[in-house]
Amino acid sequence: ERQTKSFNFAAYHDLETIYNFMDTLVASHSNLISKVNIGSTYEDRPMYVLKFSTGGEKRPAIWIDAGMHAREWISHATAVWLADRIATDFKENRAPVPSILSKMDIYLMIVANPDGYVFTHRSPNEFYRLWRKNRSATSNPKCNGVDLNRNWDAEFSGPGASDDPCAEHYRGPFAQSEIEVQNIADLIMNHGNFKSFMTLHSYKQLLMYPYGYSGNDAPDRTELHDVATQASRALNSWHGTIYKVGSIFHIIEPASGASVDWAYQRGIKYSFAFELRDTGEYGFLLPADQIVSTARETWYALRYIMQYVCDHPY
Amino acid sequence: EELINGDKVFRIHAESESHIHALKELERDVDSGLDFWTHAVSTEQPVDIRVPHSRLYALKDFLKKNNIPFTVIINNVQELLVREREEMVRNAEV
Repeated sequence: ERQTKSFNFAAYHDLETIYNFMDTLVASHSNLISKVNIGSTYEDRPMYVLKFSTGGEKRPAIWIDAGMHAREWISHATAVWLADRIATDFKENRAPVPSILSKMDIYLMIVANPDGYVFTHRSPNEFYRLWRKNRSATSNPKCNGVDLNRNWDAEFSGPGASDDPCAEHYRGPFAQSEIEVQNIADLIMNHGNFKSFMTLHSYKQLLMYPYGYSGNDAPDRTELHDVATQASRALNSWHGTIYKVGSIFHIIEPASGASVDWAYQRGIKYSFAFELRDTGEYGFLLPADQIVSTARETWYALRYIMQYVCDHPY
Repeated sequence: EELINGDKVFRIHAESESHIHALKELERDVDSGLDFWTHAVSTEQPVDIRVPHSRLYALKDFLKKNNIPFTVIINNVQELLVREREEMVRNAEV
């Protein structure tokens, strides 16, 4: 699709179409957006991040990723819409995007698990639509794939992760064994100035903060809870979607090796994980006509958090 | 397609610690073929599981034996997949 204005945001797209969309978006907003290749996946697909920047070297930055779990298609589709929204708001000078981008950069990764995402589109065997992990070989030849959100170097191999390659929550043989995780970690560590880390998942409508590996309160728990609560109110204002707010451990499940804990432990204070709209009625098959409304409500929460991060330098 | 036709999604309501313990044991059995979408953590949060057709009766027996209440929230995952696929084909044509 040659123009982003003709792109159908109310549809789920395959990897190639999303990557083409990214190229089109970059070409349409070349003064703002660049496409950063951060490495390749296990199956040798490129991994891309959209960098929104008005200039400057290694400015304070905000990280947003989607699609770490392949079947959570609404997260990819939401990120596509978000990319366009950020670009459009900047172009049309709609607050608060220009002021945020005057101080900070935004890095948006639409497909954090490209191999898994391609696998969920594979046909004719539609069973794979519900694939969650990446596609790397494991010690069990019958069971591929590592859960990328259990593979981070954050209390790796603790509770809420499995050492069985056949399990949905297989953590991998060692921390950051997976090239997809390593590529993201390298970008963030080499940059060194990320102030916020947000990851988009789907199921259950939750906005969460550290920790996942422990029921103990994070040192910034009070502030993170307040920010998440306000963000969930902003989200609620659009359609009335109700989110629960809390630590990963307490409101969803114990989860070691999770990306948000990894980011928080490395000094990125404003670290949050979203579980987007999906009550279970459609499983991970949320009807496409709900993509734009989901994306828009998510945007209100993200926008609140980004503005807060911008206003509270540390 | 035969693999997934007839798959259902169960929403299970654990009412006690023993229910949670039983569900955790079930999840540890990776050979069960069950796909846990949410997990047995507390009595306040339901557990959603996609159940392959071939495992339906075994799971129902397990839940009944342990007196664990459940409802079926998706009757046939395949139907949703077919609908999604048709929609994607239409969108691709557009």
